[in-house]
Amino acid sequence: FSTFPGSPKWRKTHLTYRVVNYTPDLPRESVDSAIEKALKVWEAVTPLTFSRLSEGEADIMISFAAGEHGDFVPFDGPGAVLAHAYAPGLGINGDAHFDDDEQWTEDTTGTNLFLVAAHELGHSLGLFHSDKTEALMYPVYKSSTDLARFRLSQDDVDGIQSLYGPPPASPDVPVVPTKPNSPEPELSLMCSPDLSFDAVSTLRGEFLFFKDRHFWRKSLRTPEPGFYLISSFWPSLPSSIDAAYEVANRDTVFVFKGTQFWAVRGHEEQAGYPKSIHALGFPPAVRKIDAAVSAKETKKTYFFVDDQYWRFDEKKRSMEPGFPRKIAKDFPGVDSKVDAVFEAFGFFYFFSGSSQLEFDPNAKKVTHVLKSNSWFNC
Amino acid sequence: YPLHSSADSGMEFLQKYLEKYYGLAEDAKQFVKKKDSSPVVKKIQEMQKFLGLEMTGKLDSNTMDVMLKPRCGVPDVGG
Repeated sequence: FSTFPGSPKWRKTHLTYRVVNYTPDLPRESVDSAIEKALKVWEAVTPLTFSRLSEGEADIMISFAAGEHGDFVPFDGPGAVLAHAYAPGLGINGDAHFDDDEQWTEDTTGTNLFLVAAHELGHSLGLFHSDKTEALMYPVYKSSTDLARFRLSQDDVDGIQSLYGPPPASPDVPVVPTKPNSPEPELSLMCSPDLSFDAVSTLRGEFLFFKDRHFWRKSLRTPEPGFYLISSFWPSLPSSIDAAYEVANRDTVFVFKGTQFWAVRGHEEQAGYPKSIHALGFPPAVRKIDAAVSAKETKKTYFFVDDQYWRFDEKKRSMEPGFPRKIAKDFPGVDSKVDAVFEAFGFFYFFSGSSQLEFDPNAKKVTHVLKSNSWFNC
Repeated sequence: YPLHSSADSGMEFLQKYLEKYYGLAEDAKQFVKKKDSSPVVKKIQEMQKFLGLEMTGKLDSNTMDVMLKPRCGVPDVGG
């Protein structure tokens, strides 16, 4: 990696940014989402945080322009130069300019805005180019990048942390070096006998295990789960979520935190969220959900709150009368607070701390007691 | 006027690339004559090294391929 001559960097950790104008190639919210996702890439490995301004002068002004655009470094039409950005500082410094003669896209059929924005914002934060071909800060655009598996290279992380250091340790997760491709810390965390989860959910046949800012993604076809930042898939979702469940026939996962919930379909965050959990029919006294699971066969969703649960009819899209009921009464053996729950192979898997209970809803009994991370083949 | 041969336009493209991204002094007239001189060869090798190419010191097809790819407008070395 390299930094600009003199290693200019921001002297504060909270920065503002503003999307000054938009390309006609994409819907505005797609541009906003790409920029937000690109900033989260750097936020995840530094103490930096970003907030968006909709007017006035921000630290990082982001704009689209073609040809000459007022900085004496004109763009050159389609291809060749895609964008440029300036080192941290006042005025034009920190700003990022995108050539609007390019075809900006959300995928890689054209020039992927997220990838270029993540690179240019690296400049806005003080990184110069890297000569590592795998690095995000390598100067030549790589249209073959697999967006679903995009990650900063070690060189990028070392570079940005040489300017700003690592992110502050989050209280719940043991301090783990933010080296994206050093499996040991993830492995130690993943196979810790004390590991507990914030939430678990299925997603199109895979299993997602959420913990703080990350999640493990486990497929039955692979022995090892992948380990990802929540924000690298769904930039708007919060970390340390409370609950998540999939409604398979709607191909949608609902994610809960506090009194709000979001909906995602694959990578796509659904518009119109977050919504209030009280819109589902919870009384105002309910301030958060502990866990939730939607039974595929019966199309009933179970919400667990403290020692009680509610049942929601997905067909009628309404909470059923006669709830809440005591969990222990209808799920014998599930006596402690439920952290998370999902359905698989006809069983409910309840997670509480580092323990997991396999519950047979037909026999109405616990059939196995396991460690929470038994799915990770430790 | 004699049409620019592709070799000349390749040289012109190379010169602009080195000036823009590798801090080659803008010395338009002499570049083509000097293309085999050590400063220019060194600049070509500096670029090839940075971009992960074989350091031939010549404008070979691999080098041209990478130079023609879309990229960021910020220089690779210098200020």
